[in-house]
Amino acid sequence: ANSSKRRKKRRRRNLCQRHNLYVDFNEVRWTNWIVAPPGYDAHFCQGQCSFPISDYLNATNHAIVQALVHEVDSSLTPKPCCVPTVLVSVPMLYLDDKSKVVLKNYPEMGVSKCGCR
Amino acid sequence: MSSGVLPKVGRDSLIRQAAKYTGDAREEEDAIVNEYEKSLLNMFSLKRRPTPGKDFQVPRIMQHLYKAHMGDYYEHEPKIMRTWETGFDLPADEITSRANTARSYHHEVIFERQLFGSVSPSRFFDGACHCFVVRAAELLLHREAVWHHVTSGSGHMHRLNIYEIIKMPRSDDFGSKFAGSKPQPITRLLDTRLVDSRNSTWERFDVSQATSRWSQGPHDANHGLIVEVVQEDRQTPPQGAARRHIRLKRDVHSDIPDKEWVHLRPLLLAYSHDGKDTTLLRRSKRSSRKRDAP
Repeated sequence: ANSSKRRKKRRRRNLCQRHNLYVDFNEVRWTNWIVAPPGYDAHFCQGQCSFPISDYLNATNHAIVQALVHEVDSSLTPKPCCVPTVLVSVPMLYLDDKSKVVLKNYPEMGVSKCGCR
Repeated sequence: MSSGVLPKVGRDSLIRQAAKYTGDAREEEDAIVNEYEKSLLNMFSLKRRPTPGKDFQVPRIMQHLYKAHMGDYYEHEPKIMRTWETGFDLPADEITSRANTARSYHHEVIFERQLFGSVSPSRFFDGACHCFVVRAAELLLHREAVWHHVTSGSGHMHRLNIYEIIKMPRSDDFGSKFAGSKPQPITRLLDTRLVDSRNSTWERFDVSQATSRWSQGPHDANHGLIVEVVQEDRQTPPQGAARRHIRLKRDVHSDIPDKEWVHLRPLLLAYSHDGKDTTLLRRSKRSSRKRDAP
């Protein structure tokens, strides 16, 4: 029973999921031209997409089939990839190369959800 | 390195990684790192890394726009001031839903002198980027309440006229032909408004039609805008203390410090869209920010 629990726990830990990644503009010394924000949560996706794929991973039908085929014969196909499925925009207030102040909303800068594709 | 985007540590790390693929060819490593930098700059629609001066001030209106766009999410912005009120209403949702970029332009006196000499219409816009579509533009003028000059009748009422310059007089018109009288540019009235000089606020004028013509027309279509302020009862420019109500230019004897002037001077806000799927709508209004129901 303990061994089964450990296996389940390890499997859960290795599942495809969103991890923290904070991009700090101060660390790359960009704060002299990016006024706001001082940094942002970009996040990243990492983990396994093993069969059976949980519902919350929002896998495509293709990913489910690919995972199943991989389970049958791993030499035929790799596992589906853990990738961002929902991305969010990040507004930035910055100075351009002509020192004009610009407010722009940059699309697809941060990960909101990860999934198997 | 001064024009590079990546700091030295990051650059060295990339070069080390690139070396695994390119052997010892230093030129190839540099090319790969330069390619990284180029793609980062492209993301910001920049050609080189901006290098603003130390004393550069961001107009409060732009800070206000950012704060409004962030909604409740701006709490952790140390550079954004929160204790002031700009007296500036946010642009209508109709504008922000059609744009994902707001760009601010200050009036540049040096351009005015170079281009127009003794004729002094204002030039606010210094060229449009072809990849952006201008969706809307507003001219913002700050009005400061003037109390002590108030007279009876309508003496405190000022009229603001905004003109677009359609055609400038040719340079030879400045010669003998018009000797004694200044040649006038051909203008079109864009907007006019009666304002009370006893109030402080920002006046916003929709100049979208003019800026659209500038960005879509030939390169020399942009001759700028003229702002005229007259007293309603006399139809003459305000005199004395009343001149301070709407400041279009910095007064040599002004009591406004340099750091404050940047927040009060006339500003052109151009709203554009680069075709990517975002808008400047306030975050709290965007359904995509709401959590999905389980």
